[in-house]
Amino acid sequence: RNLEEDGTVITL
Amino acid sequence: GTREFLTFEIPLNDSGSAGLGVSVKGNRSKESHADLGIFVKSIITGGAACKDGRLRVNDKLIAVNGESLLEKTNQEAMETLRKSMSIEGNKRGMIQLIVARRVPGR
Repeated sequence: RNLEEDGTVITL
Repeated sequence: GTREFLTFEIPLNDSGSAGLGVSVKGNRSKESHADLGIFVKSIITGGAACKDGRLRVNDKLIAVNGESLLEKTNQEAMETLRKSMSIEGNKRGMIQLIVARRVPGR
């Protein structure tokens, strides 16, 4: 798929 | 497949400061690098969302506490989520999330 992570992850 | 929209009201009180117990990530298009939204990356065992039991990994976050994330960049959406968790979320003792989930076709 044409999807990738942009590298930002936060915990809520 | 199709996509269904789900609204969850997840109580925060029993988890205290631990918040929702979910990590979320930003996704973007490989080709155009256009932001494609914020998705659930993991659900922390024992956290509020885990106890609530309805949220799933890869659910796409559409709105938080009534504020839409769709017109925002991934960064703005993350900021909105952070803010709604800290002040509004704890004040209300719960967080309201609208998510979109891909439903596999038959």
